[in-house]
Amino acid sequence: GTRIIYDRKFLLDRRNSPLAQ
Amino acid sequence: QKVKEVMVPPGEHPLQYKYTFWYSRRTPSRPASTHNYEQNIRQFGTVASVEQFWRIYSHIVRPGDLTGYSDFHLFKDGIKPMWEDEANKNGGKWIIRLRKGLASRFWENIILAMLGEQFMVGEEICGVVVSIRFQEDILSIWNKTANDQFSTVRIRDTLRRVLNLPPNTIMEYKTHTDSLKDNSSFRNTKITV
Repeated sequence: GTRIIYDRKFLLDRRNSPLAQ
Repeated sequence: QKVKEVMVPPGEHPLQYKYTFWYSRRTPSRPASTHNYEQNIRQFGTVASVEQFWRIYSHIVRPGDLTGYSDFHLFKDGIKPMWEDEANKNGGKWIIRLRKGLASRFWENIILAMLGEQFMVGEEICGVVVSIRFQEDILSIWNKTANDQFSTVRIRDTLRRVLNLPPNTIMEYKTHTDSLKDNSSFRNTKITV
């Protein structure tokens, strides 16, 4: 199956999302 | 051990695997028997999405700010950060020794590489550990199969890249079988430059 791959920048950008608070 | 299903809430970004945070602390003068190791280790959260990860991670103390003899572990859900666990018993770990002051940054970078599936070694990764000690701090990444040379070399090379390690950084590998034999995590390792 496909793997869910995220680069560092994508993960860091999610840090400030309201969902991550 | 409580059983709970961690789901990905709508709008959040799922991770390839679920991961559980663990924390352990012990008195360095006492020998670390399996029994008291298990007593001193606590899990404090399981995450299935990128956003869940940040919600927990942002609220925990940075490893570089910890004092004394303590460890943070982030392991795939269902794998205990113990040599004897079914997923670990044939495995081993890469070890990177860090001078004081670097642990927080390296810990974050190794976690992001693991959560983002940057290692490309299938199911091989079990988890990562940051160990705070008196003279130095130690970063470890555990994999399932110590004698799978393709995976261990790929993990080592990915570590060099994602942590941006200088080319002369010493990399050490130790199988969990050897750790069980000498009851030590970081002594008598195999050194690669």
